[in-house]
Amino acid sequence: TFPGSPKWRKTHLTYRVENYTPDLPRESVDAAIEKALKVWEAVTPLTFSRLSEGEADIMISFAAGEHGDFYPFDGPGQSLAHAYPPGPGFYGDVHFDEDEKWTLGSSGINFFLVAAHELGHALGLFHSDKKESLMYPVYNFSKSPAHFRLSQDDIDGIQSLYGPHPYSGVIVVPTSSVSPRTEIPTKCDPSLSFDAVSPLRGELLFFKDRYLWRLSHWNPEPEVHLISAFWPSLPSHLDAAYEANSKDRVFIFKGTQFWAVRGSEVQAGYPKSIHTLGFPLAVRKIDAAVSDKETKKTYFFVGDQYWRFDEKRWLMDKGFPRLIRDDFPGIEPQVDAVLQAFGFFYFFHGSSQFEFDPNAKMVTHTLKSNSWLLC
Amino acid sequence: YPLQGSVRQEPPNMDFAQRYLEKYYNLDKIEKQMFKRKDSSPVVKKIQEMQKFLGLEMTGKLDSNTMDVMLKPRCGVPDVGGFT
Repeated sequence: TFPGSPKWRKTHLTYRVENYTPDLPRESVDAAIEKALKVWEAVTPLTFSRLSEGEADIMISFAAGEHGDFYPFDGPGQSLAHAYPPGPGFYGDVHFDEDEKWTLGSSGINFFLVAAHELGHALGLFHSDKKESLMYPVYNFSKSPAHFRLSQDDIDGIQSLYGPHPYSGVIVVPTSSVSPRTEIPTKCDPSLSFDAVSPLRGELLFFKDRYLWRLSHWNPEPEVHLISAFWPSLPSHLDAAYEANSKDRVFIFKGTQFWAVRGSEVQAGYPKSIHTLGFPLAVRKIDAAVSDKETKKTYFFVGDQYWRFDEKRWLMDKGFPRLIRDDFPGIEPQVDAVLQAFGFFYFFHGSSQFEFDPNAKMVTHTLKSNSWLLC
Repeated sequence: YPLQGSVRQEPPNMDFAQRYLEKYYNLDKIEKQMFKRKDSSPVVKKIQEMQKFLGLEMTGKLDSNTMDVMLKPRCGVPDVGGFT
């Protein structure tokens, strides 16, 4: 680590690509950076999301020669890039030398490898004297990105700052970048709870940690996937999700941010702040959300209260928040997730699920949360 | 030291090596002045410090192995002391 071991004091970090190199298609730069971040995400509790405007924790840019930080680049070769340790302003930023020939392969300078190294600096890692380490200072293409592995020295270093990934369990899930194992939550674990649940174009998605179960009409057996397999830039451990059916959008919430996805496309201009929806600044996260297809009203659950949002006017309805127990008797806070199906609302709370009849205004069934997963 | 007969043309390596050590190994002003007399112990020590970090034989000299590694592309972050 750098002298004094600077580190980020939070585990969810934002990044922004300020400009691009003409050497590579933009999408390739974006994908390489996402892949490089996943290298570190896989062995720590860190998660990352991309901003398309404004100040991010990690600002990424390409520049040649003198570029305003007293460490001018030096033309082709020698210094390829540099990055600053965690902290405010230019700290945490990553600069790539535009005078290099950036490539995706073994010729020129492989952008993914250098990005993974520099992002290690942006997270607080200094150079390693182990030649097999990603954080060794001299560029070395011996490890092709497809078979890239962090060395134990890299993992020890980053985990000395942030600890291991919460699920550094033992069940093997083949991931492209690191050998440590991650554990898929067991779908029929009786204690299973969900982070969020949402329909998507007729399917149902059940989110948990870094994974989602996908329930579709043609396959009764739920499929499990990494969230990042569909939406690489989304964080894990989500708070809430709902589908605005008429807009063909799923809105996904974590902390004070939310994203809009359309199928597998994360919409530009996101994440936005939840306060743009009309929440008071005191609200720091949403527990659960569900949108009523008929009325086009969306219900947001926070603690023991709920808000109602008008999707047509894109405005929070007046007279809210109200107490959950006043309008949903029998539903106890805190709500983990909510689903509307067959005319009922299904409230998920820990490993239990409460079927609520909005007409009778009462709980009609209590089930296990994972009953939808054929358990 | 006895004056050398003729002013030797410093090999380009010397300038390059001095800049490298300044940039990545915190070669400081005093050591810099002594750099031209590359056998002086602080500079030998600095070269050995670099050789140790980069996994090279610690000869204390700018031998070809050492120069080869120094000439390779690398990260611009220093190996010692971090950015000032």
